[in-house]
Amino acid sequence: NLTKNFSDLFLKLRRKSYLTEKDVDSILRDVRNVLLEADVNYKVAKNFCEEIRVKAVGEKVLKSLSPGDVVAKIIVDEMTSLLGSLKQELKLAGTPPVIMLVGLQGSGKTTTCAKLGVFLKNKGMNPLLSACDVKRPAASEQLEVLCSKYGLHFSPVNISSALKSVEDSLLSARKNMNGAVLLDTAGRLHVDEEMIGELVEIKEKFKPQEVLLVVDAMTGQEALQIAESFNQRVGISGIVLTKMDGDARGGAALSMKAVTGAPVKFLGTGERAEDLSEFYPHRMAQRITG
Amino acid sequence: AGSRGKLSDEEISSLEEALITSDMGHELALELIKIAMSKDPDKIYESIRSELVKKLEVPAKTAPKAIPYVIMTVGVNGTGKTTSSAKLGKLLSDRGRKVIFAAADTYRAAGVLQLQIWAEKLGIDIVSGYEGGDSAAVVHDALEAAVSREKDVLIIDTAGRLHTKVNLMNELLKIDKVLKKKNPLYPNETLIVMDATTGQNAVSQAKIFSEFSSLTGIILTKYDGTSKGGCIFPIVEKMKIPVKYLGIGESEDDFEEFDPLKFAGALLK
Ligand SMILES: Nc1nc2c(ncn2[C@@H]2O[C@H](COP(=O)(O)OP(=O)(O)OP(=O)(O)O)[C@@H](O)[C@H]2O)c(=O)[nH]1
Ligand SMILES: Nc1nc2c(ncn2[C@@H]2O[C@H](COP(=O)(O)OP(=O)(O)OP(=O)(O)O)[C@@H](O)[C@H]2O)c(=O)[nH]1
Ligand SMILES: [Mg+2]
Ligand SMILES: [Mg+2]
Repeated sequence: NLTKNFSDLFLKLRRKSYLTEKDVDSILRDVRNVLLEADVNYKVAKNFCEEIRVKAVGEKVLKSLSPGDVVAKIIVDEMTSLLGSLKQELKLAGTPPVIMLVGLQGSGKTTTCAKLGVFLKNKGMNPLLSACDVKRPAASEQLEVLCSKYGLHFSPVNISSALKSVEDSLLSARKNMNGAVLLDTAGRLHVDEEMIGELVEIKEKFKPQEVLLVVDAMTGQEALQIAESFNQRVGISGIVLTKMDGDARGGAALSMKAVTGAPVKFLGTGERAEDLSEFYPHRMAQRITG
Repeated sequence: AGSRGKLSDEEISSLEEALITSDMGHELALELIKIAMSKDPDKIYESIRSELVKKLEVPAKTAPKAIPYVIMTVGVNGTGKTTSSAKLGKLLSDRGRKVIFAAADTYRAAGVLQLQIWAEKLGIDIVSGYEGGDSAAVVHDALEAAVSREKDVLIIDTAGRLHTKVNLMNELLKIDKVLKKKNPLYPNETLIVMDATTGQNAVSQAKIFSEFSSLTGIILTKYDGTSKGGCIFPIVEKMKIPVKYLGIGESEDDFEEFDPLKFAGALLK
């Protein structure tokens, strides 16, 4: 029924034959609320509505035949372009390329690691999946079970440190001639200095081709700060938005893209290895705006 | 002043930002702003905070006594059910209760092992099935063991499931049937475990989970992050489900009973 709001709004817009500036003001108030209901960050929603106002009060639009249609289109188009209009590929140059998965606790990193493993395996890249979580009970076993289920090479955690775990896996990858290495790291808070420092250390030492921030689609307002912190301290090259098979609108995607510029490279759409989808900006814009 | 009460537009805007970024939603934020605008500037914090506390003070449904007392954790994937089950087990065990766990997540990779490791660390008894087994069967076995081993509390840790997946939600009904067969009062408590970073989707989760089990409380996890946990307000206020515990870290002691005044104060910081 949140979806109903935006379609109602567009319906209201479409019935008008002429939009005054005052109309645009009240419409944008509604648009802002719909974005907030979709978990778009307050500041991002505000800026977005300002951008729309500038475009919508243009002479051309207000006097056009169906200004409501034009404004509705401006909103979806603007959001689509903000979400990134080009298909974003994984950077896989490197011998072997290393992809590091990072993010908050429980966001879906280990599951996504297995999904990317199958994805790369199907591309003929023979990946090695490396368990680097020394803290969570049965974290290494979780990845190991997934690897045996999907026929993927597995490098167990080295309980002395995440760094040692990475080292072990790179040695193993060289020995077994793996075409890529996926690092599954422990969940951590963006404000945990020590744990963020661990990622910085891994990045500086092993220079991964990709650092993917794995984020739960139901993340609320704080997605902005989370993405900004990870990007400023560690640097991220892409985002994976998980649990998109639920009914969360996923406004976090817009906030994170706005603050980091990092593209959403994949969507998690379920718990199985095959539940990894491409990111379609237009489709996401429709989901966010309902 | 005047039609906008005693606050400047800028003050209203910054109050609005603070309230909305707490994840409480724009409707509740607007309600609180209207209150703020009718008050003297030095009374605003107090009046908003007391309004929030009022919304959070929901009488806990006093669960009937039973031996063993059965508590079940439910919720969407990755919110902290297994970790919270362990923490709750420790809390009750420290209070002298004889606790036993049911590792009813027979689905997720290493789901059973994760709780087994916790149980071993905490010195708490555990009944587990095997991966791929039937979770209702694990619950049945755990109930039997709880009785025969004379335990006071059985804590059932279930698999994560999205509320939008009907077949997974139906599994909860199956577990409920097994429990009710043993004792119509079971489960004494069903706690929905929610992540403090969740936004507006929290309401949808609570609504649908409450259609499949009678929720008696919320465990709000990862409150040690920067999210204010405002997503719980509409759930507590409209559905009358109280927040019972806060998860404030990844260790067994990072668990505290919910304090509405402290929570409301922290939100407004
Ligand atoms: N429905 C659904 N569930 C998912 C998805 N991705 C992950 N999960 C589930 O979310 C839960 C958490 O996933 P994990 O892979 O353990 O998350 P994590 O980020 O590795 O967790 P930590 O290592 O503890 O930080 C598990 O129950 C997964 O099966 C998804 O796209 N859809
Ligand atoms: N910082 C922090 N992390 C937490 C808290 N509670 C749980 N976690 C972490 O969140 C992650 C997921 O916890 P789990 O207990 O596996 O979550 P779950 O709900 O059982 O996950 P599924 O069974 O896969 O649905 C783990 O890395 C936990 O250590 C908390 O209060 N604070
Ligand atoms: Mg993990
Ligand atoms: Mg669990």
